[in-house]
Amino acid sequence: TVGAVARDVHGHVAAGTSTGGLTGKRYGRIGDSPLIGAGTYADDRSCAISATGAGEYFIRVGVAHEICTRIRLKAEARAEFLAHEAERGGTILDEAARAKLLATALTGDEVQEIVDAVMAEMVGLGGTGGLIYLTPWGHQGYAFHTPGMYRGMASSDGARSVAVY
Amino acid sequence: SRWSLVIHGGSGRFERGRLSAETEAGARAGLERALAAGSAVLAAGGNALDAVQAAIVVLEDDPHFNAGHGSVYTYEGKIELDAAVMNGADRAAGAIARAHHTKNPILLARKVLEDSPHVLLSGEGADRFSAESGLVQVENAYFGTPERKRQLDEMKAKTSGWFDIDMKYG
Repeated sequence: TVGAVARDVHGHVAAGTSTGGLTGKRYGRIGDSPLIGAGTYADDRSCAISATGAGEYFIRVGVAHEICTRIRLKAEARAEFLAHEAERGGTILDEAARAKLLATALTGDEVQEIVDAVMAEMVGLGGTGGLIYLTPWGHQGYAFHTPGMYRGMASSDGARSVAVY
Repeated sequence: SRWSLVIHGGSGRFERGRLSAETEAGARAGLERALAAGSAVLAAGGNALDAVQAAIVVLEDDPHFNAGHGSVYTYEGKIELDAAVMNGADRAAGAIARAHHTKNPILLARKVLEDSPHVLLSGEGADRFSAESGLVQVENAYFGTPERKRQLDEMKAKTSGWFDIDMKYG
């Protein structure tokens, strides 16, 4: 399986996944890759995700959508709280200020915690595999529960890396 | 004005020493080319969907990865291709399952996203939609490699569990 997630200069995200499936699969079996919400999902309000692994488990957990939903709800709730606090202090926030609050509502560690929690749920059911993620606010990373995952990252600041283990 | 790209080429039991140096180097080179292709789109101000597509096309064409050319075999010795793309800006999505002849399955998923009212097409219908859309068609055998055939033969010779991905090379 291969996949990619991207964030463009306009702040939009996208995700894609492509696969030949499992060696020796039978009976028209289909995994998580083409199922929107299981192995592939993208939403400018939260995250873009592409997964790889034992597809049946990613389908049962709805891994990609579940991660995106948790990120969106946590970010929106915190931004709303911060806006409320600011307005209680007499600061009226315009749309741009609210957007900035949302963009900085979660730390990279918090996003990774959400990703790890959903992956742990999938692993807890007996599954294994990995995923890559990227938020419209610049958080990016991966998680995998196998000895290795072919992966790479690049960004506008010149960073570029490729890894296997 | 910042852009980012993250890619993967599958996960599994890629322990050091189990992968040959040649295979690892080839896979790393493929990942580098995919990053370069996607980065070029983003650096030129292109959109995220085009960047994802550009990166995945490179990986589909590289036999080191289980997608496009280099895909694994079904039990019956055929190759069935699945792919999906999704645009976060409007949550438009396109996906295909069990396609057999589209050289780059990600392009077929993109066609479903842009040129059909549907999200997921499968099997013969996906193949027909691909041909009607003018995408490059190839014989199913194009996707296979001798190594993937060897893996199928090995898998059939053993009685592993359904989800033994170490054996199934998914």
